[in-house]
Amino acid sequence: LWPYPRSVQMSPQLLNIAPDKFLFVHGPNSTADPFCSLLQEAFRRYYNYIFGSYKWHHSPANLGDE
Amino acid sequence: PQLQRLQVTITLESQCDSFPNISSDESYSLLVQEPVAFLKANSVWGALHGLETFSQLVYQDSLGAFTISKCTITDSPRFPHRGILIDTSRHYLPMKTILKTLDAMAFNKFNVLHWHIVDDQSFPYQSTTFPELSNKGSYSLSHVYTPNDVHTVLEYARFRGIRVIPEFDTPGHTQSWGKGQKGLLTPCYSQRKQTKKVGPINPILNTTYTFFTQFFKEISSVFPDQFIHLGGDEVDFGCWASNPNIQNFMQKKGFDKDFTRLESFYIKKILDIVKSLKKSSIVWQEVFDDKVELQRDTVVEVWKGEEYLEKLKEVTSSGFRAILSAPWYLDVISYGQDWRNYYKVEPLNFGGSELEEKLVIGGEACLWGEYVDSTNFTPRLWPRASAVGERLWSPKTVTDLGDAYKRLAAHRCRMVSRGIAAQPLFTGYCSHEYKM
Repeated sequence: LWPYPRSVQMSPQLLNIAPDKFLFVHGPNSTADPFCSLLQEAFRRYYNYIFGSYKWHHSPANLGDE
Repeated sequence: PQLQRLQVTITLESQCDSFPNISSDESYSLLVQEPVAFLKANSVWGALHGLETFSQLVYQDSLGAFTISKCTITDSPRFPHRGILIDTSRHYLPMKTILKTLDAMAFNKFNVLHWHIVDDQSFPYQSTTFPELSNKGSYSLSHVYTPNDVHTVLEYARFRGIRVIPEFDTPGHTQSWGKGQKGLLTPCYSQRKQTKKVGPINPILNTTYTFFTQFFKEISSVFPDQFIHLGGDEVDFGCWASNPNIQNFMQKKGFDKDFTRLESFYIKKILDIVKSLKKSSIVWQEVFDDKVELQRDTVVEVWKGEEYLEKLKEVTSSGFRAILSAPWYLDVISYGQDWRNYYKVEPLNFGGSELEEKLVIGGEACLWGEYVDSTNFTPRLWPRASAVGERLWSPKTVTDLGDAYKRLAAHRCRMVSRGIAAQPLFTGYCSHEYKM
């Protein structure tokens, strides 16, 4: 991590992520409008940063309506 | 076990449609567990930082599977002002370079682009009120930032939680202004005869202040941030001293051949203009050193020499807010791992009281442009600025250089994989090397 956060508690347990199924979603109580373009655009951007190499080798992933 | 979603919740006012400011809440918390991870922030600005952290937690194992560790993170910045200074006058920087810089800033949780947009060498800012400034003062008619370009930078930055603070440095560093605005600069004299040379802004003419009232009216509406940087550094008094009209003015005002008093007279008027537009000012430290009467909300940027801690003490004990950039002039280069020197700086080591420490609102990594254009801009800035980024964001206790090296080497490769041509820290390789 860079820059290092204020507090980090890491567990040795690992989770797998399937790029074609993974979604960014708005919480039900979020005050952000689901159409908040700033967040929608950030979701798109960070999906590409995280899974960019996956997308390179596979078909484009589904961001989902949510 | 699978992670299927990241659920993002904004808990207070989302501020989705607004611009970030000095008081923006950038905190967030992140809980990674199966099957849903939770990112909570009080505003979208914290959520953006949380997304960056989340993205850094995901990695590909040796078989290419995407993996993340279960974890809990709570985070907020140590300082609210974490800036990068770019200089678009000494060399014009293409829009693409500026936008890439904003990307890299977001990867390092910087939140202020200090845009030193004009200087002696060129005036690329295209003013709608005074179009001749860039028509005559830019390197060429294609080396300008149009209103559309500026709007693009502002919006691109906002989408990454970054404020844009423009700097219009006066009364020195203004040779390019004189080309498109006759009478703005001081005529220089030699042996009592006017020469073709001009010096700093002419501080004794009413027309100067009429001009700046109109000019800063435009700037205050184009740039949404509360702050405008007014410069005020490195004024050469030689030309003022040679000019008989200035000499008469000095005598009438009783300035007693003390040109810092004339400079103070000028800066005070500019500060008042900016104040009348309901904006606040940032100035380079000379303005404070020369004892200009400053408004309480003026921020002093400390940039000179080795004795910056003493200066921080002086500025904050006078009750002014301060930004530190002196130890972080990244245009000064050397062989080896100079990022370690930037990393080791502790901005609050000046023996200040709790109140004085709170007046240090942050710092800036500066990349002045004399020897930098788009060919070498990005590798010179990154990852050296990342060291400054961690110092300004992370807790004071995060100082382990060995640990920092390992994390920064990985972070540099991550920047490279995201299209930032960050230079290497030392020997080694990245799994995704930079593609031109």
